[in-house]
Amino acid sequence: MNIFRLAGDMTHLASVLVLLLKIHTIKSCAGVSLRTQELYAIVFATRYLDIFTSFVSVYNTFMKLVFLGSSFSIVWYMRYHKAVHRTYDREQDTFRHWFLVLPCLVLALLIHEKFTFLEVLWTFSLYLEAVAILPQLVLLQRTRNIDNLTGQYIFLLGGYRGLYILNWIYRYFTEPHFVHWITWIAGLVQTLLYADFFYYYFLRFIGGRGVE
Amino acid sequence: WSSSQSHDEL
Repeated sequence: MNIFRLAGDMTHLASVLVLLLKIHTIKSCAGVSLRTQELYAIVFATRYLDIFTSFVSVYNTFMKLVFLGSSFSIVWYMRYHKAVHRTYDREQDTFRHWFLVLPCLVLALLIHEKFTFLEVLWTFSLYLEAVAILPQLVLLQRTRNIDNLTGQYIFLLGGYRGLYILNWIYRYFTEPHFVHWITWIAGLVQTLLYADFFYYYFLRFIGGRGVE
Repeated sequence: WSSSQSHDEL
């Protein structure tokens, strides 16, 4: 564990806590894409299948349970909790996110590190996470203005993988044979997709007004 | 490819 990875995990944890805070306290999911949340639930479900078979550390297992629990409860809230569901913007959240799942699965079957069931699904979760934010970014474009909590959520979610990139650079130089091209490229693509969001987000900070 | 040890990252 290094400071970059810890900062990345804490940033990721903060993003799900901000979203849960927004949904649970003000009972609103305005501006949040249910489709992105569904994709993230699939990402964690397919990435953490090894939670029962390989124990890394208490921290690792604990965080996996937190991410699994939070992603599925956010989907449940947005789908079935009547007060929250009422604030869900169904008409605007129309990105065909299921069209992202199949290409990621095919790509994982073609490009992976080991051809085993767990490893292919793990690789699938990497590819899917790289594009999972697309429905949210499209929804952002359509709803123009978003509240601060949603803006913070997206900022933290984009930032965590950026910190992971620093972690991979650090590990590459400090650990022999630490080479994971698939993880690195997927993580880079994922972070680059946030580029224009980060641009407008920092403009907001400079301009001191809402995220336009 | 390096032999990927069990994934120790989240």
